[in-house]
Amino acid sequence: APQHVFLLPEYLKDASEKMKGGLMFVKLANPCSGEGAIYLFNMNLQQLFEIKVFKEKYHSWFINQSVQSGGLLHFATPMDPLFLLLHYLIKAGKEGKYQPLDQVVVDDVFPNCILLLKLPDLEKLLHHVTEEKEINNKKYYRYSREKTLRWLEKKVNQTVVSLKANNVIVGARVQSATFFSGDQASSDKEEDYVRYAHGLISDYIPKELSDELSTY
Amino acid sequence: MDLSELERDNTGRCRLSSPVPTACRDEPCVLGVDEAGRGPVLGPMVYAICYCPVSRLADLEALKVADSKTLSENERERLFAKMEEDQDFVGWVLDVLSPNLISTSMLGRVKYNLNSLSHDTAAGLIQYALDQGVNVTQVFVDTVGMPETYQARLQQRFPGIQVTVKAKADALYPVVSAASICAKVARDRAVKTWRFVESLQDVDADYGSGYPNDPKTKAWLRKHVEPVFGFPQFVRFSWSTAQTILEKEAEGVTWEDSAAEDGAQPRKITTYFLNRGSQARPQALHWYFQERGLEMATSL
Amino acid sequence: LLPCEVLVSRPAPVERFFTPAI
Repeated sequence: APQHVFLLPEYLKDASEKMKGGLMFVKLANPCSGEGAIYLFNMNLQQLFEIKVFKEKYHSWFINQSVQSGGLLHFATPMDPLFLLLHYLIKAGKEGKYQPLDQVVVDDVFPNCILLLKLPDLEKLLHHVTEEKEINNKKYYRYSREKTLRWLEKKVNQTVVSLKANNVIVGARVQSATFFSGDQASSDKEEDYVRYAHGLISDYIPKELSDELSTY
Repeated sequence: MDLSELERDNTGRCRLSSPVPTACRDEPCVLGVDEAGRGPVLGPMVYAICYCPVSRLADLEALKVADSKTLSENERERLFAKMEEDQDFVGWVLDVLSPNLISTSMLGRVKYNLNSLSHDTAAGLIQYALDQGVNVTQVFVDTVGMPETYQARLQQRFPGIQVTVKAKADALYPVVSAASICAKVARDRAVKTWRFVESLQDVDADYGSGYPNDPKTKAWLRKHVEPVFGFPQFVRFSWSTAQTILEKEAEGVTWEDSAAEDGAQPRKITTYFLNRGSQARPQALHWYFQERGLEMATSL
Repeated sequence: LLPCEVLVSRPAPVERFFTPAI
């Protein structure tokens, strides 16, 4: 069987030991392109991770007493599940009516999307991007463009803070990502940071929402 | 001859030397150079020099160090023991080149071929004797490659010494034959006591002469080929015998530069500009990820 | 992580033949 090499947060290690199937790799719709991508659910802590892979030619791994071709290195990074839920809410939103969540988050191509419904504080999350109604103790949701843009603006601002804190080069100038001179932050304009952050967030939302966010 | 340094690490090279007889510092000396194990696909190649005062050449001859090729392994061992005894007028130095050193030199990105390695080793040993204070006035060398160029190169390197490079020098000059005996004894011992760093389980010691055309040697190579690692480092990977077996029995490996070497057909520059609809890579991620070689994982 | 691609994945006597070095 193929072996994979993962960089995971330390606390996930015992998650997989504590509970069989504690960690589940599932294929879900990537919220930007709609194509399948691999995500990781930590069933214990009900947490979602995106999986990215470092892929460079001419690599292999020695893993214990075996050789694994390809030399891929996978990274699991915590991800806000609302990006994946938003993908379904926008799709359903086109009908304009309020709907129960379990009729919105359905996908015969990626049936495992229902795992998203098991995530804790789902209602709190949905509050950021939907209008909701309660009828006979049942919640109905409708995608709200305004609320979503406000929520995304917060994401962009948080990302700007993080880019600065991590000395990420955002300037348009061509230079190596790993070299930065001390006075980097000052020379990169605020605008560069916002644009860069918008670009990063746009990897997680549909194209048209990215354009709306850019205008917004 | 203490080969313990080689037993500790047999992946590089090691130099062994006798003490320098006092007579060899005071009197003009003649020095012979020869090697053993140049042809085999297994084990080290040993370069040796042997030197003695010109005035004692007759004594050296009296040791019956005739053409070393006619001597058996035991006779060589006995003769070497005698030379070790006659410390007062015979000195020797050995340079043991491990199969790993030979392979990595010949297969390195910058090729360092066996002739160059041999010439440099011989010159290095002559220099070593001079540095030890041996009063060398004449050098006789068994040829490797074209005698003229080799002789010219050595003569240029050691202008104050009379250099003679000749084929079959070990049959013509006793001091070269003595060097040849030192080299052969060292190689035989090194092969016999070879410690496989790969801690092979069932290594059988019967690998024949080590020469590529020896059926025993070929059988041994086929038996010990390892699909991923090739061979134990006892084997010279740069020998075509070894490479032929690897091509048949071992797994393929691609290196960054080998792809270039294989002359992967260079892409037309226009293909970099046309939209590569057909070869669309997974959705191109933000520059932050592309810069770090990261892509979405679309399958496991 | 090796700087070459071994074209198959399979068992291999790594600890006997390979001394890790950075």
